[in-house]
Amino acid sequence: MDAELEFAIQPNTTGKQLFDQVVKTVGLREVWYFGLQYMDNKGFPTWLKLDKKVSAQEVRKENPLQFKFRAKFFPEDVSEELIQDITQKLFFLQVKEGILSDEVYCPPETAVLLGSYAVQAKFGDYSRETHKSGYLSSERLLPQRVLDQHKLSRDQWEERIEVWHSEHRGMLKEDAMLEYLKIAQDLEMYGINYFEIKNKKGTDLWLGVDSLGLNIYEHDDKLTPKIGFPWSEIRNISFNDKKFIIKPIDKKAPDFVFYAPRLRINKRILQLCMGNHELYMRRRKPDTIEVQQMKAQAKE
Amino acid sequence: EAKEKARSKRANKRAPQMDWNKKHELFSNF
Repeated sequence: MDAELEFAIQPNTTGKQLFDQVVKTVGLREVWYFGLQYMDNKGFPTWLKLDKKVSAQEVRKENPLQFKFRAKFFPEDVSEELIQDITQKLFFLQVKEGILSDEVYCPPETAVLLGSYAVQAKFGDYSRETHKSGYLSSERLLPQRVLDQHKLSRDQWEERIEVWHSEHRGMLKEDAMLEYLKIAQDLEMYGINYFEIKNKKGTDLWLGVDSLGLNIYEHDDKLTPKIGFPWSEIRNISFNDKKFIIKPIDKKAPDFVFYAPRLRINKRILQLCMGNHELYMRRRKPDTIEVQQMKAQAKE
Repeated sequence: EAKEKARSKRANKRAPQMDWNKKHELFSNF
């Protein structure tokens, strides 16, 4: 997100060995959310498998091979769950990049509020002496769509954000990052993986996979789930070819079937479901020794 | 205003509770 790291790998280096090197270098311990993503030979973003050799995976031939270190799974509640500052920082950098690059839609007034928390996270408290007018001129503050949609000048936008920045006086940089993540999470700006699906009639709908389960959305409203499948209600998920089957815990209830356009999509949906479900179950078990130690350290 | 809007969103993050027959019926009728 904010640095480039280069590693030499051997022909039999596994994905896990490479991933472990990256997280050790970055100092990250809550590794279960993250993965290494590469573009495959067909140009599709693909997660590096940890159990296979890097050389045996279809990473597009470049020198050096390109990977992105990204969050693959997201917490249920960002303000409660993330233990270390570095974890929050990595999520913050990724979510901010997603919003500033218009990957997700962000309404203008929210964009200004989020921009002001990002400024607080970078500069700390606003002070007239150190933050002369123009101190934001080289900052990426707002999504391009917001800048294009409104006739405000760059200076006028900066002025609005400056007003909010001074409002945040006394807020720690880490807390500003967390506020940013909390607001973005409330507005569903991250954490949900959307897939286009159809019902038997062929109507286009969205399937959302997130930390709490699966949701079905109507095509014109990705923010309001119409049908929900919490992990607690699901016994099994499987697919064959284009047909996806969700089996309920309640044996008397009917299986739920939907259709996804391509086999590769089904594989991705299934992989995300397995990973999110595993984290969902892990959260409901007692903390491992390592997590207990991390929480104690973070509290200090 | 933006904060209130964000907080209000927190409420309807989840679909309404319903049994699987209802899920089926709703989905087929979209």
